[in-house]
Amino acid sequence: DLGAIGDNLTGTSASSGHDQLYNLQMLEAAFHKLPQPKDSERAKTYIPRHPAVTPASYPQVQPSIVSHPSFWERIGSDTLATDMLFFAFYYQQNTYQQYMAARELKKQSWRFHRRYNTWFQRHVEPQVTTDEYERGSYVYFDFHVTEDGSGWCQRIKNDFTFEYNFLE
Amino acid sequence: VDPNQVAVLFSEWCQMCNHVSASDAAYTRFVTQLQQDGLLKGDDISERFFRILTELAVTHSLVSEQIVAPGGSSQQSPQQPHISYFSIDSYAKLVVMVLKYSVEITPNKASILSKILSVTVRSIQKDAEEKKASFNPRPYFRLFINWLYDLTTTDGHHDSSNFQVLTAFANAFHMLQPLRVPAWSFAWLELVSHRSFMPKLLMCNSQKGWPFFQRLLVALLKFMEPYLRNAELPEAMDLLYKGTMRVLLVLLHDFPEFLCDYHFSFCDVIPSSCIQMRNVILSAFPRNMRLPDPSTPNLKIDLLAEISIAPRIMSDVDGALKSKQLKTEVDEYLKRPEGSSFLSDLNQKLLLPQNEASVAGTRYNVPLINSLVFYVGIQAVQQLQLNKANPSASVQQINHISPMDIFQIGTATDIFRSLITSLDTEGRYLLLNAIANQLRYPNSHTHYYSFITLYLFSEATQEITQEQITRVLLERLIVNRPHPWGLLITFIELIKNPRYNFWSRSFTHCAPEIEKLFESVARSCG
Amino acid sequence: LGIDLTALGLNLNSPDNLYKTFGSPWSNDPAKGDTDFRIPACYLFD
Repeated sequence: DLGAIGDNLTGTSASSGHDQLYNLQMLEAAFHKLPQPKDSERAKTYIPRHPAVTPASYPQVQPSIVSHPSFWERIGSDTLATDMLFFAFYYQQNTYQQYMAARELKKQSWRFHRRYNTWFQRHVEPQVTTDEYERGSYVYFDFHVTEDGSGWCQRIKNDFTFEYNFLE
Repeated sequence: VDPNQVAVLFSEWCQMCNHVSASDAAYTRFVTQLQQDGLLKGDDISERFFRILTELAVTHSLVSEQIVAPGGSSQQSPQQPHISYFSIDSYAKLVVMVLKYSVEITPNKASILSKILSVTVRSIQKDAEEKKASFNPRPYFRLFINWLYDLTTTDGHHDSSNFQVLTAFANAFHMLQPLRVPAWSFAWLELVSHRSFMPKLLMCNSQKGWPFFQRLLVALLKFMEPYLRNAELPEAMDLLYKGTMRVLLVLLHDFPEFLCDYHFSFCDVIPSSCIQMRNVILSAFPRNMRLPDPSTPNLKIDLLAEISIAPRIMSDVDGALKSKQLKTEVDEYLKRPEGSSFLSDLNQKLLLPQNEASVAGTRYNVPLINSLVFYVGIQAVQQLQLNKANPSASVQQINHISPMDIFQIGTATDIFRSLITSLDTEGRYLLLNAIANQLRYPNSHTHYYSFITLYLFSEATQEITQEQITRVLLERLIVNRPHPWGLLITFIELIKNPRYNFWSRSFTHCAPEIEKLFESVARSCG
Repeated sequence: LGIDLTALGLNLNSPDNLYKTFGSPWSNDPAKGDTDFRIPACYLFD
C-alpha cells in the first residue's frame, strides 16, 4: 500500500532488509557470474557398461556424429537401420543415443510396451480399438531362443492385445 | 551427524556415480543404508545431513575456480572460470534416488522434497548473505536444473504428483526471489523461465499452477520496479529487464490466457513509465479469439459478440480498497449516491503520507487508484448487464451517450468525472492510466473503459484534461509494438469521430513536431 | 520508446510453442536441440 510495491518506509525491502543500492550492487556482481549454456546441458558422453579391450586400430571413442540429432534423423527405416535403433535402445540405456533411437522408432510408428519392454508396430490396422486397448497383428522386436539358436529378430504376433495402460 | 562421516558417505556415493557399471540396484542399496542409519527420517538429523551434503557439493565444484596463469601464479580469469559439476551432479542424483527408493517415513515424497528444497534455500540464503558480491550462484543453479530435469514430467499420467513437485519448486523459488537474494537474480529468472519448469507449471493440473507462477512474476516485477522508473538502466538491470521481456514474450505467445487473467496484478507492480512492458501484458488475448483489424473501415464494434462477455479476472481487484477501508464506502455510494459526501474528499484518500511518497516516487497510492478504477468499472458493467431489457438495447446504451446511459451507469461515471476534475495533474494522469490499463482485447470491460475514456474527453470542461487523456493514449501508441487492441480502437474513434472534434483542439497543433507526431500515429493506426 | 521486440531472438510468428526452444533469458539463440533429453524410467531395465 505504498504506491511502489515492495518498498517500505526507509526505501528498503520489507522482505529482506536490503536497500535498493545493495540490491543493485549484488545484481551487478551476479552480472559477472551468469549461468552459461553448458550449465544446463546434460552430458551426452557414452560410458560402456562392460568395456572390452579392442585392437588399437579400432576406434576407441564414439564418433561425435552419434551425439548429433541429424545422424539419427537420417538413419532411414530399412532393416539394418531399424536394427541399429534397437541396438542403441537396448544396449545403450540411459544415454542420448537411447533417447534418439526411441524418438526415431516412434517416428516409424513403433510403440513401446512398458510391461514387456518391447517395441511393437501394427502389421495391419487393428481389428478392435477401444479407449483401453487395441487388438490385432503386430510386428515386434525381441530376443528369441530356439532350437536353432538365439538372436534378435522381428516376428509377427497375431491376435495381440495392446493395452494403452502399458503404452509409453 | 558428523561432517567427516557425511564426507565419507558422499565420497562413496560419488565413486559409485563415477563407476561405469553402477546400477539401480547399487543405488538402492546405498539409499536403503542411509535410511537404516536414520538419516532420511525428515527430522533435524536429515536436515543437517542434507545441509552438509549441499555444502560439500558446492565447495568441491568451486575448488577448480582458480585458473593458473602461465608462470604458475594463480589468478582469477576475467571470463567465467571453469566449474566442475561432478560433485553437484552426484548430489543431485542422490536426492533423486532418495526420492525414488526410500520407503515413506513422511507422508509423501513431496514432503521429503520440500524439506530438501528448504535446506537448499537456506544454504543459498546463508551463502549469499555471507559472501555478498563474491557469491557464486552457478553451482546452485546446476543443482536445481538437474532436479527440474529429473523430478518433473510432462507425462499426463502423473499430473497430481507432478503438480506437487512443481509447486514445491515454485515455493522454493519464491523464497529465493530477487528481493531476498539479489545476487541470485539471474540464476533465478533462468530457472523460473526454464522449459523444464515454467511451461510444466502452467500446463499441469488444470491451471492450478497459475497462481504460483503469478506470484513469481510479481516478485520479479517488484524487484525491478524502483529501477524501471527511470529510462536509463544500469547494465545489469538492463540485462534483467531484457530477459524479463523475453520471458513475457514467450508467455504472450504460448500462454496468453495467463497474462489475460492476471493483467491487473502485473500492472500494479509495473511503473507507469514502463510502457512497453505493460503493453505486452495488455496485448494478450485468448488464443481462440480472432481480433478484427482496428483500422477496418466502418468497423462496428457494437456488433461484436465479445463486447458483452466479461473477461476472466483472477487478480485480487478490491484488495487495496479493502486495506484502506474504502470498499464499503464505494459500495454505499454506488447504492445510494444521493446526499453522500463520498466524492468530496475522495481525491485526498488516494494520497500517500509524505514519507512514503518519497520512497514510492509518487504522491499517490497507485495500487489504490488502480483498484478503485477497476472495481467501480466492474460494478458498472455488471449493473448494465443486470438492467438490460434486451441485448441490443444495452449495446446502444453503452455506445451512445444519452440521458438513459447516464441514469444507468451515472453513479460509477460520476466517480470518474469527480476525480478527473478534483485531482491534480499527477493524480489525473494516474487515474487515466488506470482506466487505459483496461483497454485490452474485445470484452465488456474494454468496451466500458473505452466508452469512459471517450466520455471523459467529450465532457471535459478544460482542454488540459483532454490533452492529458490524449497524452495517456498517445504515449502507449508511440512505443514499439505490440499495442493492445482496445487502445487502438479507442484512439481511432477519438481521432475519426467528428463528435470529439479532435483535430480542432489546440494541443494537436501546438508545435510542428506534435502535428507530425499525431499524423504519424494516425497513419500507423490505418 | 521501448525496444524492437522482434530483435530478441524469438520467432513471434512461430506456429509452435516458443518454450520448447527457449534457450535462456540472456540469449538471442534458441536452445540447442535436446540438451535436456530425459530417459523415462521404463527405458531402464536389465
